Amino acid sequence: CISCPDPCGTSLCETRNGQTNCSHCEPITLELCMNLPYNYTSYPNYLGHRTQREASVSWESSLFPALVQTNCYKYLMFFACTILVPKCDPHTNQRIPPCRTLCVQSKERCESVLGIVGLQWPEDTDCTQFPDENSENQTCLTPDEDVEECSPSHFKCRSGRCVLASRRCDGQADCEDDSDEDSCGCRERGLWECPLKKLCIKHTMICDGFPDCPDMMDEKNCSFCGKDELECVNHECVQRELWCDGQADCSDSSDEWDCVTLSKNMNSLMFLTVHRSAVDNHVCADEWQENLSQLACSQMGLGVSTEENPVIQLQQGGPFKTEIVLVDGEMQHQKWLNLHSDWKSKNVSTLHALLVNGQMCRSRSKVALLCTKEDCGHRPAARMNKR
Amino acid sequence: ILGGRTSRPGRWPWQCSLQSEPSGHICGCVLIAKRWVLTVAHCFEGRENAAVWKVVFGISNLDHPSSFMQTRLVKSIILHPRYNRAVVDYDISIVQLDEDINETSYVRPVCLPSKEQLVQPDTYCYITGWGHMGNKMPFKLQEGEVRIISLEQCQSYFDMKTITSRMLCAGYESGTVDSCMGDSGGPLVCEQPAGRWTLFGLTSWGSVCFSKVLGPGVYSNVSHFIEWIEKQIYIHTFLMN
Repeated sequence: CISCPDPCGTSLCETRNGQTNCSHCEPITLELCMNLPYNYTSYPNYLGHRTQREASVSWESSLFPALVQTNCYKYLMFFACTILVPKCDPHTNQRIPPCRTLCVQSKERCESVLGIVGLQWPEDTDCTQFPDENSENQTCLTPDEDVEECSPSHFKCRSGRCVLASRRCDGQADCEDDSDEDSCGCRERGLWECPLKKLCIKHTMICDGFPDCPDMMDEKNCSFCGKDELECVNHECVQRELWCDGQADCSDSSDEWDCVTLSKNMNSLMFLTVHRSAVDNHVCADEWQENLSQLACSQMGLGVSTEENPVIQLQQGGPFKTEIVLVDGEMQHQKWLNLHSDWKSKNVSTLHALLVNGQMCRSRSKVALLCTKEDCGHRPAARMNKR
Repeated sequence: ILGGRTSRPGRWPWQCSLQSEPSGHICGCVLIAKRWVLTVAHCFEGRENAAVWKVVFGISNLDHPSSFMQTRLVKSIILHPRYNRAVVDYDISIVQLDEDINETSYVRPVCLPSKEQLVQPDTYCYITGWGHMGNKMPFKLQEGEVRIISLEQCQSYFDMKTITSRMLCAGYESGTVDSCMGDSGGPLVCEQPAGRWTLFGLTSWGSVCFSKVLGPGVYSNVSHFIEWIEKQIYIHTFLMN
């Protein structure tokens, strides 16, 4: 006893009731049959599949696309789809069968081809179950002249034969007239070509925040941000000063990613670095506490802080707001952040939201941490039995 | 799992069962952190409401709950925004539990690979689950050893679908060991140096596993999704409270 489809409500079917009176029209989602002259189907189909998902992984869903490549019958794919995703009558919500002639001709022309490779025609396709074309009391489906002979997963050769779409432009001729290797540029195929690698992607994938080209060129030059702005991963522009302020300003929150990191210095100590306003800052150790170390480690996706004394005392200089350091041979001002004076009462979940700039670091110490990764992937040791 | 064997209890401590009433076990899932679980997006088709789900850990026999079992409710379900049900691409989702699990020898997280860490063809890995065995649904967790297959070779088995870089194939041409209905969302793990087990795949789709057409199983390629997983966990932990 299984749940009826949504239009019937969510109550369980009564015993023996099965899915009677549950039939409804639903949009066709089966990739193989997306180019039919109808868009709605009704389940179960004529092969006994209860859902389109079940149909999509069925033996028949593999069989028919393979068989159609043999060019055994022009309307084989149309027939296959009328039994995999039967047309739904919007008035009665009932499925409309293929006509018997279509079934008979498909079987007559293609069954023998299957026999050559030792396979059998699907058992559930007994053509006598389908009505005759001239039947007065039942409608049935026949192909129009202009029906698509190939499924969306296939490429139609100039000769009319269907070959797998994945074999188009693969450098090897699969159509007898080599037409599957013609016009192989992305543009000719309605796709966009990654500039450096000859990879074709859909136009909808350009500037959508997910890199698809190996060099990420599909996500470049997607926005024109002002001088004081930075580009979010989804290509919105956000004020530089709002970067890593503890509040998500990009709608994908990317201005708040990777705000807290650890940077090595020459002694291999890991200094805590906060990327406030798109500039890396050290963190002054004034008032630093153990729970802040734990928060920092956790924010970096690392387990717990293992450093008992995470504060590094600097040797020279007085209380400072900036420190001059050598970066790639150039003198640069290294900025500092301090804990907010009332950080303990602030209700925030990130470390960087507790920090402010422009204050003196009285202790002249910066925070350094050692975080350990949480344990993973270990199975308990096998138990030993004395024999 | 087809062609597998019953697992010793506790052997796969990251395996969990995604359950919903009245059916009980619907899909497998994998513990990756104290409050986070991975599974596939198609498990939630028509059931995206977090309130109808619970996640069971530390269980071996679905019919006999043990004292090692832990159950958590689901706080939120994060489906991959590019998940496409028609072609079963980007089939991955993250589940946030309502509270942390207690780590025991029966309930432990698996390691995640890095973005660059790819499993090589011909590597032998393990799949686990309570899915169909070909002749019956098991009560006890099953395990099976499968071989990683290159995407090119895998494409040759599946005429009707495109095998994308978001997918990983594993199994055998003859389909002797394969995942099956009910294993979805469960782990494909490979042993790494120092005896660490790393999650490279999540059971996603394949041919009808006990039909005449066999071939390998197709798994969501976890390495491909690492950055997305990390960002989502960060956003939901630190930015959404």
